[in-house]
Amino acid sequence: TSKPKKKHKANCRRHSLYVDFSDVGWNDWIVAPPGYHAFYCQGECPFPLADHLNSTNHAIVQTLVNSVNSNIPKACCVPTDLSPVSLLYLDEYERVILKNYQDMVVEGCGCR
Amino acid sequence: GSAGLVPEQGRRKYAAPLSQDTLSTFEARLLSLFGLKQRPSPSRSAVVPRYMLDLFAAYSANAEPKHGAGKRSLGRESEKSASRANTIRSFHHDESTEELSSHSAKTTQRFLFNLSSIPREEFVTSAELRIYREQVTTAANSSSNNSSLGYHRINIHEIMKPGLSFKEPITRLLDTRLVQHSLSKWESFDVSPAVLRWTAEGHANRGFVVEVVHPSSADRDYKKHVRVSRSLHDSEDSWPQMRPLLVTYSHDGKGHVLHTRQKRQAR
Repeated sequence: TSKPKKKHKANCRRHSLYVDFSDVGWNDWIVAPPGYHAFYCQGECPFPLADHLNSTNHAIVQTLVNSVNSNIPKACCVPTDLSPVSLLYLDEYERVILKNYQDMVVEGCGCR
Repeated sequence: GSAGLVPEQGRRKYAAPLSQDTLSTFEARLLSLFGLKQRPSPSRSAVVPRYMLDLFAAYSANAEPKHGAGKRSLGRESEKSASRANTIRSFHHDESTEELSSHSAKTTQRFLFNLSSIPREEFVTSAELRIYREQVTTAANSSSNNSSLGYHRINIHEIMKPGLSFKEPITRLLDTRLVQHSLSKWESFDVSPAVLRWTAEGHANRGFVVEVVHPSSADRDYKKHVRVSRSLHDSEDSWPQMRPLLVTYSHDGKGHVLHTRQKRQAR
């Protein structure tokens, strides 16, 4: 009998996530854009941490300790680089505002 | 309910498993993120000025490149103002407080813009007053196009003290320009000193006086060239997009300033 294959868990990386303002009925006050690509981070931070997983020294040490003591959690897959989004919207007084909101889009993910 | 950020439609779609408390907390957090006290619910008649759409196309961090959009230059002054700001707000004046007076040689209009919606933590770095002037098309137009008769002077004043008992208010000149009435064009005037006085220094906002000095022999049609009042024109439909617009550039101390697409790409 062949052993059941161990399901391979994907490493930490950026995934697609489109926020559509019309889905939540915000398109009546957000003039533009109609939505934006926010992205999210998900995946494993396995031991040993590879360079492309964009980890910190602390994450490498934490992962190392986790490999010998499972009470200590693995490093987390989190956004490491974020960019702003500009929204053109009407406020509660029907005045039109263009504003840059920081840290709205995930540009890069890493193990931290 | 209606004051919430996520309306019923969105709640039914996404928020069914969440408790009301959780949803309220989530909504409060989002409202705070957007700097809003309650969910905006604009009426169908709300007007989005064309200039704000152009600014969005030019400066937004995420606008999709469209044909020509964003490539169109909004002027060096606009770019300079945007390079120090992360928020651009637009204001229409309160028409109930306007005072139009027209004499043979000049038309003056008092404008009051309510700027109380600018949050205290936001620092206004500059402001422009945009006024539309429409090409005058009359039989006499062609003969006067190239003569000095076609020139109007637009003076923008800040009202320092209101006029008492039929006296003129005490004003100071903020910006001035000589324009020819053979063109249709938006004119932008720098009103930063006044708006900074009102917002950062806490002085009373008594508004602006826009003074249009007409050519010496101008007839009634020529006096309509600069669109400072709804009453000067018959075309009501175009007024919402042609009326004067005050645009403020500010920064709330959070995040990056606005950049043109070219500058973002270079960065």
